[in-house]
Amino acid sequence: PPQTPIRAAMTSIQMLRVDLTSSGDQPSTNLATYFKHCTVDPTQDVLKRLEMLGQVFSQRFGQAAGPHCVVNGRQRFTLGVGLYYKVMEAMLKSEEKRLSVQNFSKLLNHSTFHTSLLACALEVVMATYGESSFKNGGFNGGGGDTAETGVCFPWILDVFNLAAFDFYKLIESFIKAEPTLSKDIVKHLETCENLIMERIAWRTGSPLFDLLKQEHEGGAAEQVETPAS
Amino acid sequence: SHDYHFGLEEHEGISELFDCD
Repeated sequence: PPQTPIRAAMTSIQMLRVDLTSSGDQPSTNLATYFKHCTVDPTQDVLKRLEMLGQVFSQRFGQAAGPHCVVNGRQRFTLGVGLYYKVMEAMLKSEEKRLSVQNFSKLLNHSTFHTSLLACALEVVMATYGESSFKNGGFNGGGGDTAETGVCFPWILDVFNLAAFDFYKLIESFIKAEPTLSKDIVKHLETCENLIMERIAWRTGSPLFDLLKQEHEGGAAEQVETPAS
Repeated sequence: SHDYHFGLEEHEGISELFDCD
């Protein structure tokens, strides 16, 4: 029978849990092999970063959704880590094929790459649970009827102190690396992209300005427009 | 099943996007 929105959400949550619980919240053997092939093995940094970000995420999730949700926050984070490892492995496999390289030391020791990837994975988990949704009204999540709307995008960027542009850079590769994402979740990530491009990326201090300046100094043929105030 | 518009070129992957090529 046709699925009601609630039934559809329950199904996608169930699929996410089954899919990610089986892969666990540790690096797979393949992923550990990529780590070992690095000139500098990133394993300890990855684990330390996850420990630190896990505490920040759970605490902020509790603040945003209510103290009774700290456990939910921890559960969301565990699922997010499972997706983070899964997508990372898929990305490295595709990069290995594309570049004929096995040593990803630079990328895997790039803190922003890891933080962005984890943020994107957590955004997918929260969107799957309906906690990060644009349906309840607008950019700031509006006054939705679920307590968790306080974690609507771009909440995760603030929690991880992550530049929107760095999150943006990851989205397309994330979608490409995880073909099992549902239509709704892809749509959600696309809306995040649009929000970033329309507003957030142009905030003061965004790395986008540096990039534009580099392009300009790099002698790009056409004159670069100064960013709108 | 989705209609996401992929825009990255063949020579643009996650390594280039994070300046690790």
